[in-house]
Amino acid sequence: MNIFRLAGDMSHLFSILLLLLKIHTIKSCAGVSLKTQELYALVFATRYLDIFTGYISLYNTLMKMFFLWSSFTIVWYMRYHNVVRRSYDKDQDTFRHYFLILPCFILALLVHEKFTFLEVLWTFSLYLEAVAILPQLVLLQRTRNVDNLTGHYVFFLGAYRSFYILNWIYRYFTEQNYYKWITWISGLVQTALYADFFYYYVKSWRNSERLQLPA
Amino acid sequence: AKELCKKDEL
Repeated sequence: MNIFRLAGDMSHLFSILLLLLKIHTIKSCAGVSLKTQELYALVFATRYLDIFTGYISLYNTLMKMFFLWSSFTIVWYMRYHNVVRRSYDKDQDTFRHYFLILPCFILALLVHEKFTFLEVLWTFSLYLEAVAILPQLVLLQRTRNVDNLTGHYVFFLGAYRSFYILNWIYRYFTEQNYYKWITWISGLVQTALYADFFYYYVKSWRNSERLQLPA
Repeated sequence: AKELCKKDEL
């Protein structure tokens, strides 16, 4: 484990904690896309099936369990919690997330390293994670006035992806036979999706004003 | 056959 990987994982953890904090203490999920959260739950559920088949480290297992638990908890809050579900912007969150799932699945059936059940699901989760943020970005753009917590949440998610790219570069030069084309390309696509958001986030931060995305 | 990379990342 190198410093970039650790920083990436911590940003990811922190972004989820921010979101849970917002939902649990303020009892609001305004500006949060349920579509994106459902996609993440599906991403983790299909990727971390390997909890049962292989052991890497206690750190890996605990993180995987946390990501699984937190993603399903957030979806539960937004769908079923008496107070939280009322703050959900259902009419704005209209992205057809089903249209992302099917193409990712077909792509995983066609492009993978090995044609086995777990391997295809793992690949599917990589493709799906790359585009899972789209409903959230669309919702942010529609809401215009983004509240701070939601903005920070997306920022730390993007930071997580950026650190992972540094981690791959580092590992490529320090380890032998470290090639992961599928992971790299989907990771690059995913990070690129944040570029526009980052630009406006940094701009609003420098001018110390509220984050506003252009229509 | 090419060995698959160990999936040690999250």
